[in-house]
Amino acid sequence: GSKQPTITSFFSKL
Amino acid sequence: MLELRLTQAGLLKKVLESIKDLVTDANFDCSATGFSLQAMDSSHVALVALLLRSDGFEHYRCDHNISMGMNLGNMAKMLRCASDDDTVTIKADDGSDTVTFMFESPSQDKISDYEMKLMDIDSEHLGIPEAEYQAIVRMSASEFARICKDLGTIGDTVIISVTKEGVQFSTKGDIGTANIICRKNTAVDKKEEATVIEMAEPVSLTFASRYLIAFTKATPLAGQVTISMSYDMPIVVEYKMETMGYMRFYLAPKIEE
Repeated sequence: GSKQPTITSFFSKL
Repeated sequence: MLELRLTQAGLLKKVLESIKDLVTDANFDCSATGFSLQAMDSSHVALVALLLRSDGFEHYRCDHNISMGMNLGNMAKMLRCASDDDTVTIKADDGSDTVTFMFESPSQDKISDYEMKLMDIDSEHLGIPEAEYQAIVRMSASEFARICKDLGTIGDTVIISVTKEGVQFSTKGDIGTANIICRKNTAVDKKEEATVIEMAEPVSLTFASRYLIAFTKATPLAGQVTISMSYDMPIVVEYKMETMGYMRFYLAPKIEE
């Protein structure tokens, strides 16, 4: 199976 | 005081139609650079970044940076009341909790204004790093839309693989499998039909079909779409609006467990 990471795990919060 | 005048209401209508199903509420940020928006979908898997450059407007007055929270569905409803060739003026007074959209017909014989309530939106701004992508594909926006739609009927995920020769889209579902290869091709009648590949190394990543399909709602904004990919990075699907700016969609790739 594959999992779907969130975009926030790639881009940091400002 | 904010006053932005755009001769083609049609462009703003297309912008709203392309994001309103992905993002419910968002803050529009207005600065000297332009009218912009950054928002995530409700599950925080995809991100939309819009920029309409200030110099693309016929008139652009923004006394100081402001952020206006809008429900995109409601904004789309109001913009649908404008004809594509109307001039649209977006107006807001300092401290006001409303924004006004004024539409003027080309012959100036019909002038309408629509006032919409603003909302307080607690949104997080993400820092998007400037990245060198391993593979960049430029291809017909309508062809990309067709491929996403077709493959979405067969499988929930699409594998996008870029090599020097071309870009391959594959899916697998309960009923079977599908593979589409678009070879690089610049010998075309229309410039927008070209498929151009810029690649440092081959990349292959898996994405949820439904998000890719949602991004292709922006197809009317541009003849070509630019797809940028690197391992361990979200894909960027970009529609460039001539002279005005861009609509960029970011999507986190699926990871094998």
